[in-house]
Amino acid sequence: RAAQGRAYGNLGNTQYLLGNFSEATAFHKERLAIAKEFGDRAAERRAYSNLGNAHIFLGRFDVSAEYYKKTLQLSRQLKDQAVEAQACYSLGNTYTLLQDFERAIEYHLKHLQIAQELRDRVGEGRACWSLGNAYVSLGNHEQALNFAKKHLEISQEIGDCN
Amino acid sequence: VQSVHLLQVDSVQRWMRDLKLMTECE
Repeated sequence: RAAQGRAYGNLGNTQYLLGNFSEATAFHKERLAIAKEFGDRAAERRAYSNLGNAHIFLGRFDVSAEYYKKTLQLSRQLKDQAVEAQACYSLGNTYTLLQDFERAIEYHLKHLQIAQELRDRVGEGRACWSLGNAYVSLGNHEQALNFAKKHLEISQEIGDCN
Repeated sequence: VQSVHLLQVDSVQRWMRDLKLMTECE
């Protein structure tokens, strides 16, 4: 049964990489059910991430947000800060797609905070880039400029010419 | 107009490009 769970996860990932997002979600839901059956919270967390990602490409941003929130909740329980940061980044981008810029900013700020704690300059740069764009969408050009400057500074430091 | 605007959010576009190749492996 445990191996069946892993096989479902692998099938979900393969369908996802083939661009078959509906099929991917069906397999990841099976994977999720088996992870719950075994109380395997790490596998449950992975399934939520994979389901969130697949729903983005199905255009179901609202569903993605709910799965990413489950990922965030489990990453906190599992005390995995890198995954927590990634979940916040995903939620920030998903709320941008949902045009809820205030909520997008909340999650991007949380992502920024964790990236700073982890000394992850690439993550920090991405958070600043995202925050700059979100503040532009809200018409807050002063804050947008602050984050754009910070993004430029970090990009120069890490040698990201793009 | 809003959806055209959204397509111009370059940081989201970049995230989605990376996301397409991102899977949580078993």
